[in-house]
Amino acid sequence: DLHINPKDEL
Amino acid sequence: MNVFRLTGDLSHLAAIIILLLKIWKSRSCAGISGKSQILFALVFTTRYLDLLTSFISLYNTSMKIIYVGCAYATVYLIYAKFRATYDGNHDTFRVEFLVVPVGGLAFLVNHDFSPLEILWTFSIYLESVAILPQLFMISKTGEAETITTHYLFCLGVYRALYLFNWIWRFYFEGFFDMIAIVAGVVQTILYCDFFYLYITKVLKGKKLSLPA
Repeated sequence: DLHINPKDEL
Repeated sequence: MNVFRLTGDLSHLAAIIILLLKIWKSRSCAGISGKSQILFALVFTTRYLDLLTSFISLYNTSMKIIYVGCAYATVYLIYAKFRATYDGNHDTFRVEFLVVPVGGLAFLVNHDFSPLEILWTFSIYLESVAILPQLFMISKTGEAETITTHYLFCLGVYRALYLFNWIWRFYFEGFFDMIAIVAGVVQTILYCDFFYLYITKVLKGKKLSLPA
């Protein structure tokens, strides 16, 4: 879904 | 990964390195807000706990380790090694007025009420205001060394580039994180006044001095 942040950013 | 996020990360890395080298080479942290650097160390500590739980890529892991390492090295140089040059009289922003509301907000507005997620949310909110002690200190001293303005410019540009990264990811990957976006917009807005001064003064070779 649009919302899940993969937390792949710094 | 997209060009905005990569240049954003490199701009952030440049800012961190510029500051560390400036303090190390000049053996002085005059004009630098130690409080902001403590807040940044706290931001990285609370955001990168996932270093212990998940591996995303070598780039991701190595950059996180560099950020955390440099943040603590900078705090160490300011409060230990070159403490004599720390300008405590002008670094007087009340950081508890930032940390407490941000901490409360992280409990109220988050994507998931789990410890890691609340700490991540806390770090996102805190990062958006962590530069305030530094900007406040410059307004009190009425000036900033040119190297410090380059540090601030790179730091401000990094999150502005992340805004474009989020537009890119929304359009191409259907991903967006409202918490990160709103905090990123607030963070970038806080630099606008400085961006104006940087572009109209520093880029024209003048010193950045505010009407004290």
